[in-house]
Amino acid sequence: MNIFRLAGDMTHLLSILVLLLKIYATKSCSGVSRKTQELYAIVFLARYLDLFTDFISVYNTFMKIVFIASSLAIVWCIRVHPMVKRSYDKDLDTFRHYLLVAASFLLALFLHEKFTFLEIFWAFSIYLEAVAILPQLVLLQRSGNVDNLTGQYVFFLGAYRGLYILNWIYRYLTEPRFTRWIACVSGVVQTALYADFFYYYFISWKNNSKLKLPA
Amino acid sequence: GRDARSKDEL
Repeated sequence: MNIFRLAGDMTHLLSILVLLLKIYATKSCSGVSRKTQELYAIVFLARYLDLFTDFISVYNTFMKIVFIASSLAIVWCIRVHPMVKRSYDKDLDTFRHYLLVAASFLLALFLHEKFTFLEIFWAFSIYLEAVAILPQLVLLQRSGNVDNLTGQYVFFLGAYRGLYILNWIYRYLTEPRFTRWIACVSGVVQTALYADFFYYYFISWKNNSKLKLPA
Repeated sequence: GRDARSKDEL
């Protein structure tokens, strides 16, 4: 474990806590893409299939459970909780996210570390996570002004994988034979997808103005 | 199980 990875995991946890706070405090999921939340639930379920078979550390197991439980809880909230469900705008959240699932799985069948069930689902989860934010970014562009908590949620979610890139550079420099090409390349693509969001987020922070993504 | 070291990240 290194400071970059710990900071990355904590930023990821923070993004989830901010989203939970937004939904709990406002009893609304306006501006939140249900499809992105569903994709993230699939990402965690597919990535942590080894939750009960491979024990790495208490921290690792604890965080995996937190990520799985929180992502399922958020999807449940948006789909079932009557107050929150009412605020979900399905006419804005129209990205065909099942195409992202199909494409990621197809890619995982060809590009993986080992042709085993666990490794193919792990690669699938890596590819899917890289594109999981797309429905959310599209929704933000459509829904005009973005409330602060939703903006912070997307910012921290994008920042965590950026910190993981620093972690991979650090491990590459300090550990012999450290290579994680699938996670690295996918992580760079994932972080690059936030580039324009980061730009507008920085502008809104500098001008102390409302975050606005151009349509 | 798989080589635990290869998947020690979240």
